[in-house]
Amino acid sequence: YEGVNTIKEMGRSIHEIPRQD
Amino acid sequence: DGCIQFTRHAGDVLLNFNRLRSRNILTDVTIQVDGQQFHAHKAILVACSGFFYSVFMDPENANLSAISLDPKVDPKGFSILLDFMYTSCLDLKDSLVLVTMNTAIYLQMEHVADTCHRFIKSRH
Repeated sequence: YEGVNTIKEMGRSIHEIPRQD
Repeated sequence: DGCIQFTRHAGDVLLNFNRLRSRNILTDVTIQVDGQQFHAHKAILVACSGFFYSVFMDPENANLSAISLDPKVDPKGFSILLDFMYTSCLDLKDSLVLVTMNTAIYLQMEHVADTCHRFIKSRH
């Protein structure tokens, strides 16, 4: 996806699984 | 047309896999190394190690839920490389770098072995 109108999003992309419930 | 690239996605995914490993969630194989047991996800092992790729790509082994490694494999070296697979960080203590390199060679993780070799050469 490099180059073709790529917007870079630096933030978190998915949920974070906790160390324990 | 274009796309939004989430630059930290790969790291976020790997961190979640490491959280799953530490909670033994969806782990599907136990690796026995000289008396020590390590729980892991076959997919991560296969993605990172040529040795595990050749083991689990064999249809006879695909459903194995436990395997024992050759007794010559050092559990500390294996532990360092397993952590590397799940974190991208290779723990390099002078006292363990040779063991780590030899274990990386056994697991067919050539790039890690080369890096250990360069590290050793740079220290002497």
